[in-house]
Amino acid sequence: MKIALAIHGGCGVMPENSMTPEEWAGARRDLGAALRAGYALLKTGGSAVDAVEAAVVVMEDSPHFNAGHGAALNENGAHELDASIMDGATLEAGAISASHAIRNPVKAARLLMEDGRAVYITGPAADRFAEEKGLPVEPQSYFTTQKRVDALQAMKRHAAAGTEGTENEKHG
Amino acid sequence: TVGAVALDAAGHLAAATSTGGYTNKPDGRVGDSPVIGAGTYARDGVCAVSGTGKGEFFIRYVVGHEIASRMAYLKQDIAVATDGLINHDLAPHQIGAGLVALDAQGIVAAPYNTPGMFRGWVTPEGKAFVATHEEVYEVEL
Repeated sequence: MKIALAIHGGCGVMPENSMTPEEWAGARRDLGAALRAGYALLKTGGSAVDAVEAAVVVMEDSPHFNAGHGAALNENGAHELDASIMDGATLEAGAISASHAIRNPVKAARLLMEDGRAVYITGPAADRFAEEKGLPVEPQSYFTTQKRVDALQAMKRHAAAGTEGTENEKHG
Repeated sequence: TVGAVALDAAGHLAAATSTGGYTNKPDGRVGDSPVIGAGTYARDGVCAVSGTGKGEFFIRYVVGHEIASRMAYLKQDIAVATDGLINHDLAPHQIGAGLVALDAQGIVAAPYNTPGMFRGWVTPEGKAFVATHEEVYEVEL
């Protein structure tokens, strides 16, 4: 049987002069690491569910993408994290949203899928579920990068002035 | 937003998506990423999909499930089905949107209507590539 894997780290990526060469290189490096994490499992007989979880965890841990560490800030300057996972073999799925603390939201989604009592839980209940399952939780500061702080401040300035922000601010 | 789709050696498909939403999003806003059928969907024998972009539209168009339906019922291939959603249905709303998808044979589609999209894929032959814009880089596995 064939195996295959594809990933994305978000759209809305701006022209190539919008980030430093080091930032582009870092993003490409972490995309490669995500592919390796997922593909290593597929190549050794791991399931597609294992592979997508492993690939997403790498990108959640990277500051270059809008998920986990490096996630966008909402209007209150808080991180609210959403994630889901679905198994095409069984149509089982798990999803969480509005998490303030789960280090790797996709892991919580996977555990919820396997738990089976619900497909989707949100807010403080999602954070409690993750903690009860032994997943690492973090303070909000763990998820924050200076890039996201700057983007939120710029959007607030544009909103106050009634001017258009950049795509980098609009997208994560 | 980040996401992944995979086909394993047993022929099973899966999809996953994770996100922080977007900068300055309303307090309590939930996008498409955790909405099964919208930002994330997988069905064996058909496709696996993970989306990125303005989630409200992914929810309204039920993008993941819509792609699977076009493939299953209209017999569209994955390139046609995904292009139809991203570049025909969503593009007129002038919203940024993209996705990665795999069909049951491991064929990858990664359309987007923004200037770029962080993406990567491994072909069934075992070659790996990453890209941000048009230029594609082969990477070691």
